[in-house]
Amino acid sequence: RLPTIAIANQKGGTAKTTTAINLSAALAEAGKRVLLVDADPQGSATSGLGLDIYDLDRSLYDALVEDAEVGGLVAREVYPGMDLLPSSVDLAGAERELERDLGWHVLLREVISEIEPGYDYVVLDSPPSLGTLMISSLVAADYFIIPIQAQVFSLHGIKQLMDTVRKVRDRLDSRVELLGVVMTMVDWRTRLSRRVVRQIEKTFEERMFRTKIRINTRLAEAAEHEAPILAVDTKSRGSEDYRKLAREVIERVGV
Amino acid sequence: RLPTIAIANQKGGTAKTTTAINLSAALAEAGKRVLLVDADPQGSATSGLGLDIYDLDRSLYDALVEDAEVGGLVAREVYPGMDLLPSSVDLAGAERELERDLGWHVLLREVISEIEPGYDYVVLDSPPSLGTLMISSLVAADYFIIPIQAQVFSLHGIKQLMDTVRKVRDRLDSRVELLGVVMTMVDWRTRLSRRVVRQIEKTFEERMFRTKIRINTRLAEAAEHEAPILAVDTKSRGSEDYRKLAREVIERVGV
Ligand SMILES: Nc1ncnc2c1ncn2[C@@H]1O[C@H](COP(=O)(O)OP(=O)(O)OP(=O)(O)O)[C@@H](O)[C@H]1O
Ligand SMILES: Nc1ncnc2c1ncn2[C@@H]1O[C@H](COP(=O)(O)OP(=O)(O)OP(=O)(O)O)[C@@H](O)[C@H]1O
Ligand SMILES: [Mg+2]
Ligand SMILES: [Mg+2]
Repeated sequence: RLPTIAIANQKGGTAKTTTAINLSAALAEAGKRVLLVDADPQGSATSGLGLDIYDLDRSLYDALVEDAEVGGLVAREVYPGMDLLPSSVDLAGAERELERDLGWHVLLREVISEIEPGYDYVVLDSPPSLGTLMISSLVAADYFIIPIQAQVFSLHGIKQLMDTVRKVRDRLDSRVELLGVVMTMVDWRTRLSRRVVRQIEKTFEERMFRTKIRINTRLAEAAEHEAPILAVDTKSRGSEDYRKLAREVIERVGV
Repeated sequence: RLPTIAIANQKGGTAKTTTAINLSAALAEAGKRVLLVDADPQGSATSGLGLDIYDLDRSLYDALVEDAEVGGLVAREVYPGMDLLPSSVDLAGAERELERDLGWHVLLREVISEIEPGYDYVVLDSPPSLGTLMISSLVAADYFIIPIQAQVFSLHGIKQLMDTVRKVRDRLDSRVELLGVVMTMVDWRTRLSRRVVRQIEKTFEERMFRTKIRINTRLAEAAEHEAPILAVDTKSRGSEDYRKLAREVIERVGV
């Protein structure tokens, strides 16, 4: 069955979107056919791949709320081997609308089950919250990856995230499992970074990916170029790190 | 009337909490009596000042949902001249509960109108979303400050934030006005940082604070020490920058 990976962390700015875009591109470069689904109403993944979220008449919104066919909404080949089911400003209003619908938490899972065959991976970018679309992403996914910034505030939110996952599994008929945590924006020169990495390693042990995404301005610039880092600067540290992460993901998922 | 300033930006990780804590401390150091209100269910400001959000039986939740008296909930002198109305994990569940209440958007404003006299400023830390508590913060405030990270993804969200503020003013009987935007985590060595600052300056002109908060690991470490940067390293760039910002805020507010 098509492995679906949610990139999840309710803390803001932990490189969820940067990971969603670049892990997807690296999986595609490794030969996988990938669908990236932007489940964040703020649409950073969509903007980061060059689409205008204010000017999109076809997005995840139409599938979730209007029951539109997914095939007609997908932006093809945003990177070789990688398609995008975009977010749009319509999705921002949708969370409230969705929640009034009994069993709203399964709607995103249903949308994903309707995507056409031919993909090897689905990757979901989710919002910095424990709200409707984030919960929907966890319910839709087989696995989740937690990108954790090598900073102090990261530690507090993790417990809350794991409690939420436990509720999703117990109450919402989901078997989503933690594929791993990946340290992001790691600056090995700072003692704070090293301390936080060590602390998180104690908690997660082998669940922590060996790959650490190092801080690298090129990654932030790639968003300015509206493309994955692999397209913008294939030799940069950012590209190296996300390729390594993709290899670990493939190894852990087993396909 | 007591100037109330919401620190707002729905994009994650733009240094809202870092600004809420350190601007408040710098205002206090400048002789103002400040109440910091943590309106973010993730409670980073509360954790960053040394309180345990999992072990707090008195927080903003009790005022908003249980009608408890504010005076009994406040943590006094988290820094000289600065008190904190903390968040707690209870607030996480509250957003849904709150929204079912007709006119929920005025509840936080009512709580703040009941705080005891003696404060010169109220500062509100808000979540990375355009949801209940963030809207409540805008409605409760006289002014809002937008901390903007010197990165690309920042630009997309600003339009959405300003549209939201416009709706709040038109429909929810609020006169909240933009006190200014402050560039955060600015790394002058990178061309990306400089480009983004220039671009935002074009949009906001004199509304951009002259003070730019430079990237400074000490600011992230201060959170590890669970105190404002002024307490942890009073000579650091982080302390300098937030003092300068406080002076500009006092000048613009006029008290
Ligand atoms: N390794 C890195 N090195 C340098 N900058 C990075 C790195 N990873 C991400 N960034 C930058 O940090 C900022 C935050 O990253 P990103 O938007 O991916 O986080 P997020 O978790 O998706 O945020 P949100 O919670 O708002 O969805 C972006 O400007 C991004 O370009
Ligand atoms: N000027 C700075 N230099 C270095 N690190 C900083 C600076 N400002 C903030 N940080 C760090 O960046 C991270 C994000 O900051 P912060 O938590 O204040 O952002 P936020 O906007 O409140 O995030 P959220 O959207 O999750 O509420 C924190 O780890 C913080 O310590
Ligand atoms: Mg994101
Ligand atoms: Mg915060």
